Amino acid sequence: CTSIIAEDKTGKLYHARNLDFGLFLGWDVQNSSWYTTEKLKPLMVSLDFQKNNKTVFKSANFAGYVGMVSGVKQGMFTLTMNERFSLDGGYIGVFEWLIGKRDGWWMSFLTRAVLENSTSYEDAKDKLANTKLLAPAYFILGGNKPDEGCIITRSRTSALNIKNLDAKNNDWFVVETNYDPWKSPLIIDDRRHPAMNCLNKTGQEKITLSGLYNVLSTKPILNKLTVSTTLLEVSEGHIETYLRDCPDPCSPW
Amino acid sequence: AVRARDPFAEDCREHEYPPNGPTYKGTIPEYVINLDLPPSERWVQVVRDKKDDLKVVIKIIKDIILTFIHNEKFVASMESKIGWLCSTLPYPFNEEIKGIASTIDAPLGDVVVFNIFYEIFTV
Repeated sequence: CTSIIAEDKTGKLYHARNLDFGLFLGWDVQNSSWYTTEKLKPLMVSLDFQKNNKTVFKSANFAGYVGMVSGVKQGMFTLTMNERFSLDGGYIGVFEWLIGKRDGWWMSFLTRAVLENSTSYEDAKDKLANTKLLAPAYFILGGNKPDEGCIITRSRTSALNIKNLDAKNNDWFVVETNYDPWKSPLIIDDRRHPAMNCLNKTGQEKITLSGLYNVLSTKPILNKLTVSTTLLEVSEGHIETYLRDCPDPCSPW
Repeated sequence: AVRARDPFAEDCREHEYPPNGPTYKGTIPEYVINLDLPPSERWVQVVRDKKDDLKVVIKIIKDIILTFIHNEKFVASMESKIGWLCSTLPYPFNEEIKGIASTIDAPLGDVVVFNIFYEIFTV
């Protein structure tokens, strides 16, 4: 996955993500695509969660998956999560759960609970950073005020790092793929630097949701694993999602 | 270290929005999830419409597990145990998952696995 939060010159925040899934789960030689990735595309739906006929939050998700991987709560925050690979992974958390140690949260249930119940950027940030999890993850959280944007790098037990937007010091965007922000990405899977390069080329004065869509349409940020691109804007509570394809030549991840 | 240029990399794209061209594969349908309904009824409309696609993905996940375990009997017995796992999941997620399994007429264990695959695959 690739998630980006960017702040324009007026302090308005834009959030976007490519949802990539299906690595090593079967390569379709005939169609030059990942088998699972292609089968997930028809499952993507846009969801409007309502109480008393009023929207609580909106999300783009797989039908039948009750947790959340992307969502927006109008006027408060936007949230995406990216997969974090670790040897201290979710299988340990699942094993602990099975033997009765159930004090952690399933990742996507936590994001759903945050989208449903949190009432501010700070509250969401606190819950995402400090709630014990069954699996490591990256949470990319945007608010509704200048500099309210961060990447929360989570182990199963704690927040290892929180990288914040800091537009005054020229950090007007944050980019997260599937690597810890303080480490270099794997050399054969570097989507971070191409994304940063394209964001810098676009410039803070011109950044909009359409600019982020351009960045997320650039290979290898767009790749054979990309299921969809979601654009989120907090002040209007806006979300739009498009299914993607990556015709050859295209990076397999 | 010498860093080779990514053979698939390209110049930054422009004018891709509104989405168009060969990288755009369509929009997605919209649904309302009514949180005032009992959890078991919230996803009925969505998963009824997507029943066939959902069953395809669930079968893929089962096939992946079979690839690693190579023992259908063991996987079948795991399936019933994972069905039990649903009762340990927090409310309302457990009830929503039961409602989904009942709507698409799939084993509960299969729908549970679909909903927890993130935790399983993060290794």
